[in-house]
Amino acid sequence: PRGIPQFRKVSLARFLEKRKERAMNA
Amino acid sequence: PGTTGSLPPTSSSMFQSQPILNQETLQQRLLTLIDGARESWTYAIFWQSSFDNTSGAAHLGWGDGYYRGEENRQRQQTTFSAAEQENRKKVLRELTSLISGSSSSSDAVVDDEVTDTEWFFLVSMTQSFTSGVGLPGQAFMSSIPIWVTGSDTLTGSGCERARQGQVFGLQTMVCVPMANGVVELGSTEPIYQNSDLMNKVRILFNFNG
Repeated sequence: PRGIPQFRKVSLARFLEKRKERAMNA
Repeated sequence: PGTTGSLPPTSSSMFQSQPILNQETLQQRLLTLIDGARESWTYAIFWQSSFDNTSGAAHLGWGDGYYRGEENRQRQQTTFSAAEQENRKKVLRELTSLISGSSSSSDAVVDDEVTDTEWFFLVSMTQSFTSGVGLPGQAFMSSIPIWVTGSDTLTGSGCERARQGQVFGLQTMVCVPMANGVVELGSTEPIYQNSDLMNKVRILFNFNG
């Protein structure tokens, strides 16, 4: 996304993916 | 930032770029650090140092982070209002849309409650510290690890980040200074200082071999 440097984008995408996994496994 | 308010997700001023270490390597090290630990750490963050030639000061900015979550998520209770929860979900929805291009509100990512520690971790991505300021900044300037255990100790530490951590449910915060930055760990459990963890951090985050 515009305005978010790649390294934060990667961290954010990883966080959201893990969160999705946790929600599905709950 | 000294408030527990909302996260400005798309503000470019909050996302200034900086030199980075290999992020895949960083992520693997953070994961190894807390997934293999006998203590229950909620998250680990690597604050990366950079030097500002203009001000002559060292700064710590987001390098990478790994959010592991709490052992018992169901036990987690928020002290914040329903409106605050809606705000968190809204921000998460926007971030999800920005990252994936999907804006589906039924997505499992945004349907679930955004816990206090998840929010604290997310807000951390927007933060940075001047050397000597805040828990990571103090550890970096002094080159001495900081280990704070207990809600009262976090509140009474006089450090805004520690106080914020306590407000969001943390009971332990640790900052270990390294040559290239600071490794921060947080937990909703009370964890007392041990040399095993310190040694592990020093081995995993020694980028100079």
